[in-house]
Amino acid sequence: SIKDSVKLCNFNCSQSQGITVQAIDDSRVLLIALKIDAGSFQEFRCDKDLVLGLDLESLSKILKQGNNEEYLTLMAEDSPDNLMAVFEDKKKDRISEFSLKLMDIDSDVLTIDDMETDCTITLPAYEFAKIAKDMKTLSESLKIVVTKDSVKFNAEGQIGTGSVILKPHTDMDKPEESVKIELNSPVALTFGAKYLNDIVKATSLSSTVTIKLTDKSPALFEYKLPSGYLRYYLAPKFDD
Amino acid sequence: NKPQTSIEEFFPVE
Repeated sequence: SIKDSVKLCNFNCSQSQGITVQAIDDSRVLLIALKIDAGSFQEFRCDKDLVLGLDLESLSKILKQGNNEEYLTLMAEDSPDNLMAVFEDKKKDRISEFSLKLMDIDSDVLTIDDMETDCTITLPAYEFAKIAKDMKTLSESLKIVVTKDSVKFNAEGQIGTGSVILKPHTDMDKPEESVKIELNSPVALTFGAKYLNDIVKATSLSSTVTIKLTDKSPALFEYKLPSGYLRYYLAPKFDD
Repeated sequence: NKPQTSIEEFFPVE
């Protein structure tokens, strides 16, 4: 989900935190925070805190070698040069092994404090993905305007304008289809459509996305994982 | 078009 936004990332491994990643895209506009709790794995062991510097394109090449029904084990030694990936198909007694070279990656770590939020929107992830993709064809920017009754996505481009308005509703049968708006104060923020389209690449990871917006602050787009999260912090565009 | 801001303006480096 994140390999089109960032190329090199440090994966921090620890027994208590599981795997955490913080990465900033090259244009310094988008910050990605990933947390995969130890409980997400069938087995997780980390005797010593470890930083694995990975090239995501290379990692993706290795991960594509496995089939969906195969078990994947990732292993690194104490001061590793390589990450080992072992795929096992227990039915077929098939084992494939790969080793991926690790890299020393210099990266600034930013402190993300808990932010006060003006509003929180939860909507189906596929719905947000469709809006982001459709609106990008109209404009480089997407404005999100939230009031207590609705959230409006607005694009103004060369060929014309477009908007999608969602009103809060609760779907009793399929809660993940609901649209929720929690509002402290109304907000209107503009974001680069390109970055929103990078963010929605995480759509398959979660049925819903939660968007937290605050005036003159980065927006938080959160995809909850079964045990952990993938968060994107996106800096807004400002008027001159 | 509005100019894009940088994420680092909002979060301090540790």
